[in-house]
Amino acid sequence: HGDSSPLNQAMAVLQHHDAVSGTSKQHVADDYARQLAAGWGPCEVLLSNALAKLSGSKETFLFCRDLNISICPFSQTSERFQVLVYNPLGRKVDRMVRLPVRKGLFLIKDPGNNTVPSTVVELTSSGNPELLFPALVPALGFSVYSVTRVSDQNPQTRSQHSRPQKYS
Amino acid sequence: SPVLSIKNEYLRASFHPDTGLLSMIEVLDRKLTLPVNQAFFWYNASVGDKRSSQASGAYIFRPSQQWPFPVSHLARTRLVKTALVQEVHQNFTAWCSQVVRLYSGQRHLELEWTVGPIPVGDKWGKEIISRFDTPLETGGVFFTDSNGREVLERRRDYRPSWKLNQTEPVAGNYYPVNSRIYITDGKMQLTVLTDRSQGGSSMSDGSLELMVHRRLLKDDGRGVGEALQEPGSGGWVRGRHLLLLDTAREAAAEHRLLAEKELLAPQLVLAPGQGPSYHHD
Repeated sequence: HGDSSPLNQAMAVLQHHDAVSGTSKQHVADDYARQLAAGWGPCEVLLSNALAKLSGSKETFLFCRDLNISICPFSQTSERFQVLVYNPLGRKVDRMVRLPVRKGLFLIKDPGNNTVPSTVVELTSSGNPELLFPALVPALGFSVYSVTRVSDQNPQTRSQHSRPQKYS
Repeated sequence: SPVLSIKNEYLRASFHPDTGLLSMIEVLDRKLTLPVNQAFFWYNASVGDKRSSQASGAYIFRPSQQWPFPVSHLARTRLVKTALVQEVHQNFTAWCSQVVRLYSGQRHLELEWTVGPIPVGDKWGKEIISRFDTPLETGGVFFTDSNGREVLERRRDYRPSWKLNQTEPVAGNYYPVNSRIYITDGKMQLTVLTDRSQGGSSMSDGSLELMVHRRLLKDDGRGVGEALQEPGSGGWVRGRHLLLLDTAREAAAEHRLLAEKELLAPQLVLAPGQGPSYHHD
């Protein structure tokens, strides 16, 4: 059951108490963090329900909360997965997607089933390689990119297996 | 060693060959060049002095002296160049590092910093800043977008509506920065977009600074009763500053659109396998 009201309420409590300024005792700050985390869980369900309804297919959608520190266990262990990029702006935007992955070669397909240029950058700080590819997303909509780890094989040999997909 | 630089079709950023610090930005299509020295510094937090017993704390920013200490004079660097991105990884100390990044087709430089846990074994509270020094003649004026409303002009040691007796040369010139801070000489403008609210200032002409992290050992006596430091070894933060150099005439169009893209950034959701099929209706 998806629900955004717990996050609404947690945000309201935090804003009322200036919770981001460091002006609370540590155990209170810890409780603010707990409330936010508890509020975000049912929001993920809500978003998954919305995406399932829009796509007409119930999927296990995954949210990587630690992407800003280059951690996403799902993308780091999966051989094949989808990346849904949602754009909340009222104009189309391009964005470089960065995902922590295992070493290897990757084949990226855009919603039109075209191969997208990609590269894997190795980071010294985290030790995790990151996959980069440019995404183009329509205004107030989303695009779905498919990612397939092809290891050392020629990326072109796998391109025939990807199904064309498109969202807007 | 040769000059380290990263470049795309619009920008070139150069780094000092001896120190590894950012030293120059060029906007190639507009033929703009600006020496920009960027580095991390720290203010020593006051624990009270003869003039006032006020300590630096969560509510009160009060450094013990006007000039900050450099975190490091040198950065160990590593260069990454691919078709999609060029990056210089800078390591200043065990607790301060940065990636300076230029994506293909991008008109701004991205600085992703990681700071912490701030060491306080010397018993000195520290407030860490990222500072950009340029030769721009700014006449004590800088701009911030305080309170999420319009961009406001700030003037060093000055208030527009009363005669200021400046008693805190650093803190008295710090202002909230919700999304951007910039300086201009009327011809060129250097803008820094933040990914979160921070404190910022221009402590000397041509200079911009933003506070990225702080760890303090004394309570400032405003009711919390605890010093501003996380339990254990302390917290660490990662954030981004987006640096835009442009003509003063064109800068607003650039930073307004870029700020929208940054603050309403695309969100990522992953799904296993080949994913759902597309339904037109």
